[in-house]
Amino acid sequence: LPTLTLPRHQVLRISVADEAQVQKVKELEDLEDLQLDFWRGPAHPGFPIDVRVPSPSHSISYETMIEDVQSLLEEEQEQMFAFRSR
Amino acid sequence: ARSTDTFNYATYHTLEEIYDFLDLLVEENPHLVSKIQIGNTYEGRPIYVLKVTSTWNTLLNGLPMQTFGKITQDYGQDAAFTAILDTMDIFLEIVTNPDGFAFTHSTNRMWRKTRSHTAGSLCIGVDPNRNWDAGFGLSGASSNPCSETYHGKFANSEVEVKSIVDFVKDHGNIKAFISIHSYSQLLMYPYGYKTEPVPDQDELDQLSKAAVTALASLYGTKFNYGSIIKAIYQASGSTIDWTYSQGIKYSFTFELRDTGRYGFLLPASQIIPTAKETWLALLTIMEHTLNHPY
Repeated sequence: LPTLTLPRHQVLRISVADEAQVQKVKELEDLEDLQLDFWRGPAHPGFPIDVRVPSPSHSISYETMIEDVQSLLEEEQEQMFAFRSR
Repeated sequence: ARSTDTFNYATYHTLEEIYDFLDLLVEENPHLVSKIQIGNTYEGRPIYVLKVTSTWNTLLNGLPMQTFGKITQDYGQDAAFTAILDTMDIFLEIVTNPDGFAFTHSTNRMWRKTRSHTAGSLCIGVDPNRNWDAGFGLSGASSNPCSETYHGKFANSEVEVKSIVDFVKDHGNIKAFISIHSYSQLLMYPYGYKTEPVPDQDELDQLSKAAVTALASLYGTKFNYGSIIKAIYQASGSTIDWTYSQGIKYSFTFELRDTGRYGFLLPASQIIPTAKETWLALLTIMEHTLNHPY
């Protein structure tokens, strides 16, 4: 929630080329202090991995799926409150 | 809302608003719909299943609410659906994890686990789709309480899971079980914890194909299908691996919209289209179950 002083969260889609990169991302998954929230976990090459991250990481190729999670959340909240007040 | 007609299906709701909706639905359709409490959550919230009256059995778990209106509207109007309801009961559990759902409204919109405490760990919650007694604890789940796919101390440790297990066992005559999640646009059947194909592989694969074709006929939304372990990845302790092990042949799990553009943050404007297209796939599965008794 907005009360948390968090850096802008983003959701990144990671495209892993081979089994070695799948394992690399799995290692990342186990590093709790990185606060990575895997929406779609590492499985096998060709299976896109989606991860919510506090900030971009390293050189593994990725594309940003959601620019700013917080703004989407606020939009969703406003929509709910707007309906309720109506 | 004062009635299910004025209820706004195109916006997200709190747990209280959803539970009020259940009572409205029962009130408006006393001859068709009744509410059963199958347990209480870790934090003491009631867990409800709606029973849509008929005489045979399907269990739909986690269905979007907009589909309810459809059920009560279509009974008596839609011949195929009326035939299903004249022969089968339908059980609908909308909120399968009330504690987790309430937490997404109060504190963390991204929360997906239960809210149970694990002795010896500061981390909270178990992945309810890794806690079932089918390949429990094998690879495809995590033993780390801080992980999103933590399987829990033991199978059925989560009361939200045990309540469904007891309900299914007490009933004893459920013929199809469908568990609904988001996201990835997938329709999957067992197994998740092992690569060995299920005995009914061909039939479940054909039925999946028919269901996703029906789904795509409305807006062109493309779903892939297959066993859990092939379609997505190895996942142990999953819901439908357990229901299949109980003899419920037609055990399926959906991952609904989208494929990642919004992921868990699907805009409310897509709720109704998602429900409408999913309904066509559900109808296909229920009709097949009706016409293939076992």
